[in-house]
Amino acid sequence: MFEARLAQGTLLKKVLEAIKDLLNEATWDCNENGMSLQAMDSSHVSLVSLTLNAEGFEPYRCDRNCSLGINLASMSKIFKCASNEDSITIKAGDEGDTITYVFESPNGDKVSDYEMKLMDIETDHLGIPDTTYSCVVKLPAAEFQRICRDLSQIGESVTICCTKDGVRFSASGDLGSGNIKLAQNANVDKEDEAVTIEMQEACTLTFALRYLNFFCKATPLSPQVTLSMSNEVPLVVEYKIGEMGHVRYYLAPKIED
Amino acid sequence: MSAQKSISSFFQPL
Repeated sequence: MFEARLAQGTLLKKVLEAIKDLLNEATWDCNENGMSLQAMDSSHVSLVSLTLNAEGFEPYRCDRNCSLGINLASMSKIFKCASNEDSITIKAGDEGDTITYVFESPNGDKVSDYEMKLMDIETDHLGIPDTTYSCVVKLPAAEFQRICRDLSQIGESVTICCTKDGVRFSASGDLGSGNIKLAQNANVDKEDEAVTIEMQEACTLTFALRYLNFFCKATPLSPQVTLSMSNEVPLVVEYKIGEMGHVRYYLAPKIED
Repeated sequence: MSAQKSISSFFQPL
């Protein structure tokens, strides 16, 4: 028996929005510690790793480890039926091939339940080693979204150059080129608006904007986003999910032919 | 021109 209730159901709605355009289907791995998901996009260019800790749910019950294969587009469709104020409960039996979602209004006057078929998905989990990155940039998530959107007008790729002075995002294409520079500003009044850079070594990497724009669908989850980079290894784009977890996107850098 | 590597080439299967 698996049962997990999240009072702030809107968080789960945002989680689905953050992954459903990148992943068609994925397996939620559930154990006593919480729910997690790891999946590559269909072209195997990027990897999504998502964790929701059991402590964030009330109640959370997972009698035995289970893997729930889910069509994320279908799950997202059903979650659109939940109001932002609703609590969301996810239930799955030990033997069943279905999952049930229960949406409950804050005063309990309205309760909806939806049942969905589970899928058999073959999943190969990848080991993601703990890595010390050369540059870790934290910036407002909305700013990062804006940069990716704006530079998509110019080219297909963005080159991110990080030094101790700041971070520069550059794109070029048939119409010309564009550069956006952000200086470090850790001293702003509001913590959420800060741009901070922790740097061991400067680095310059190029990434496909198409994927970064997919990652930016997670923007409503968190006021800040963290970009972790080292030369010649995948970029990590991380959004916190409230106090209960995170979604991390890994994107392989583009390399010169 | 630049090429896109697969993400799985960076991580080992578990």
